[in-house]
Amino acid sequence: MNIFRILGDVSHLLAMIILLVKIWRSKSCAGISGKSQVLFAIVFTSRYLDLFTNFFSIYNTVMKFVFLMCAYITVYLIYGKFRKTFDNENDSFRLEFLLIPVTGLSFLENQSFTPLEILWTFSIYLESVAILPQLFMISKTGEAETITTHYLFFLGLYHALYLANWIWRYQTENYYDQIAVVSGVVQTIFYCDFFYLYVTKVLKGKKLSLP
Amino acid sequence: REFVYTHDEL
Repeated sequence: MNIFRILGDVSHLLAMIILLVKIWRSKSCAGISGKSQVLFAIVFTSRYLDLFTNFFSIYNTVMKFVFLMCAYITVYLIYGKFRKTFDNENDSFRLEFLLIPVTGLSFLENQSFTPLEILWTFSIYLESVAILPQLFMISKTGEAETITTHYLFFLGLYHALYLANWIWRYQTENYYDQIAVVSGVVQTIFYCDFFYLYVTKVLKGKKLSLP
Repeated sequence: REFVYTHDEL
């Protein structure tokens, strides 16, 4: 475990907590893409099936459990408790455009053609595109609440820190996982545009709004 | 070569 990896995990956890706190405090999930959150719940579910088959560490097990809980609670708040505040109109990204290619690719390009491994690969590919419905929603409405941008910032930071983690692991352990690295680079690229707006607008106290 | 499960990251 290196510093990039632990900071990456903390950023990831912080992002999910920020989102939960935002929804809980405002009693509203306005501006949040329910579709992205459902995709993240699918990502964690299909990836963490190894909770039943492999044990790595207490840390690993606890974090996986916490991530799963956060994802499911978020989905419940959006589609259950606060569904009246959910902006269904603007959450119009077509999920089949993501799910069909991602499913196909996970069958074609994986490390081992076994159910658990295909599901793991599927989760990695899906995670790299799962934020697109959220980014699509922001581009459609042209604005995002500041707290939503903090959520996206920490989610993007997690991806960037994981890239540093992989470089570190490659240098020190000679370990690398091509599927994770390529997907990680792809998903980090999706955040670049957002990072630019975050630094130039949100950090200067302005609301994120697109012209 | 036998496949070894190495996915120790989150």
